[in-house]
Amino acid sequence: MARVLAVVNQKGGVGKTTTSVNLAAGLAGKGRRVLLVDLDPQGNATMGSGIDKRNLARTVYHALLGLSEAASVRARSQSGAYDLLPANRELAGAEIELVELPNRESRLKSALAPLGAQYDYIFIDCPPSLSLLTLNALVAAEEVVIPMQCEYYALEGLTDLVGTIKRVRAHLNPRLEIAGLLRTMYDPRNTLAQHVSAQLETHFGDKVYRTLVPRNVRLAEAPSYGAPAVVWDSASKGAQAYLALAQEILARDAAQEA
Amino acid sequence: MARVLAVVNQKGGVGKTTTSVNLAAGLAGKGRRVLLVDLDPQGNATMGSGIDKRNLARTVYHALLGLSEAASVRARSQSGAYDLLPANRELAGAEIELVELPNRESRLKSALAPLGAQYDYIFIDCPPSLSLLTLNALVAAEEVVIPMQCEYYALEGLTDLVGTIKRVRAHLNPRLEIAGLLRTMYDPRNTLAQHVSAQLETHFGDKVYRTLVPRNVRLAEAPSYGAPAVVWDSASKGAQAYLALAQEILARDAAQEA
Ligand SMILES: Nc1ncnc2c1ncn2[C@@H]1O[C@H](COP(=O)(O)OP(=O)(O)OP(=O)(O)O)[C@@H](O)[C@H]1O
Ligand SMILES: Nc1ncnc2c1ncn2[C@@H]1O[C@H](COP(=O)(O)OP(=O)(O)OP(=O)(O)O)[C@@H](O)[C@H]1O
Ligand SMILES: [Mg+2]
Ligand SMILES: [Mg+2]
Repeated sequence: MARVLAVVNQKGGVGKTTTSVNLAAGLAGKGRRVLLVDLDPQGNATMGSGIDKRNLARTVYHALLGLSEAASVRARSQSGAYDLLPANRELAGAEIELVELPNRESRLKSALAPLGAQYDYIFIDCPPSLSLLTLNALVAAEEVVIPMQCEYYALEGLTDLVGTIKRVRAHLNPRLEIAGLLRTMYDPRNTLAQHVSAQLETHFGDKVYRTLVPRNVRLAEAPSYGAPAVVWDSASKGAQAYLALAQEILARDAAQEA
Repeated sequence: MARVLAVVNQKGGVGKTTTSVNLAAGLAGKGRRVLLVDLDPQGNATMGSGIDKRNLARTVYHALLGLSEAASVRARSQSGAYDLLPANRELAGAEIELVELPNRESRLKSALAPLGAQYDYIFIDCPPSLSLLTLNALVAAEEVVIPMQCEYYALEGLTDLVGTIKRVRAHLNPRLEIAGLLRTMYDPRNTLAQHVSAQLETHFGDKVYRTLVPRNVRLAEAPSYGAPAVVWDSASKGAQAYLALAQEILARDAAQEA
């Protein structure tokens, strides 16, 4: 059965999409079967995977509302060898439409259930909020990956995020665990980043991934070519970091199963 | 009457809060009467203004739902000489609670109406989404300031943002105009940034502010001291850029009124 990981942080611009797309391609490159779910109405993971979000008849929106099977909205990434449930701004309507539906928090979990056996990993790229869409991801997932910019507002927001994860575990999904916190756009010369990084290690210990993703412009350029950086420029520092992260995740999984 | 400006971009981490807090303090420093409304459940503008979001009995949440007058939830910034309607994570509940209320898009406009005569400028710091909270800001405001990181995903998101502004103007608020697009965290050596910046100038012409805000770590450090950078380190490059922007906005306003 697939390991389902939600990539979550309500703080905006911390690298959720960049992490989702590059981890999906990185693990697919190591022979794993991977599905990436774009759960953000911005549709960035969709565009970053080379799929034009403007020309889609069916998206994850239709799977969430029960209008389509997840398998029928599924697409293949242009490069990177992973599958994708795409999104576009139509998904913004789901925030309001889900409010009145039964089981509004577990719609994604039900939609993904028939696909579980076909994948080794399912990643869910979440929008920058703790709304019904993100709740759906936290109910569907067993693990949470938290990309973290080492800056004050991102650190400050962790309390709310961890509180939400605890509440979801208590009321909706007892299996939910934090898989790890990933330091992104990390500049080792920056004393603020060093300070925040040290606080993360103090509060979260082993939950902090050893892999540090540096600030690297190739990670920001790759989306304009519709490709993950680990495919488009695999020798770049940013791509190398995400390949190392994929390896770290595989090693942790192997250790857990042993 | 106050000019009401919504600081909006559904793309996360582009500098909405940094712009709101530093413009509020920058204009207050030039003798204007300024109110900053934190409309983001993250409460970053509240913390960035030196107010502890965890110890608030009443916030903008209560004003939106009609439980309190806006004047009764108002606080004073620790430094920077502006007033604030604070926010914390309780506001996240409003996204769902507003759905079933009458006039759900104009609740903020009604809440701010009694305060208009007391201020020259009212800024609304929006969350990274095009949800009911942001709609409330777009209905309450006459102008929109769009902070923009010069990167692919932020550029890509402008189409949806401009589309939303047009729909709000057509159905909910005929006065709504784009005041300007602000290039933030700008690194002139970065060809991606140069390319995106050129596209902004082509598509938006004079609507692009002449002021460019450079990437400057002092802007990221100031919030940990609960102060706007224009107060905490006014000589820094980041603070100087925001003071220049305040000047540019005043000059544009004077030209319009002439
Ligand atoms: N390590 C990095 N180095 C340089 N640029 C990066 C890095 N990671 C991400 N970026 C760029 O920074 C911006 C923010 O990253 P991204 O969009 O992945 O964050 P996000 O958390 O998904 O944002 P949102 O909250 O809007 O969903 C993007 O323009 C991206 O290309
Ligand atoms: N010009 C700049 N130079 C360096 N750092 C900056 C600059 N502007 C903002 N920052 C930092 O970048 C991060 C993102 O900025 P900010 O939080 O203001 O963006 P935002 O659009 O309000 O984010 P969100 O979408 O989460 O509301 C913050 O940690 C902030 O301190
Ligand atoms: Mg994203
Ligand atoms: Mg903000």
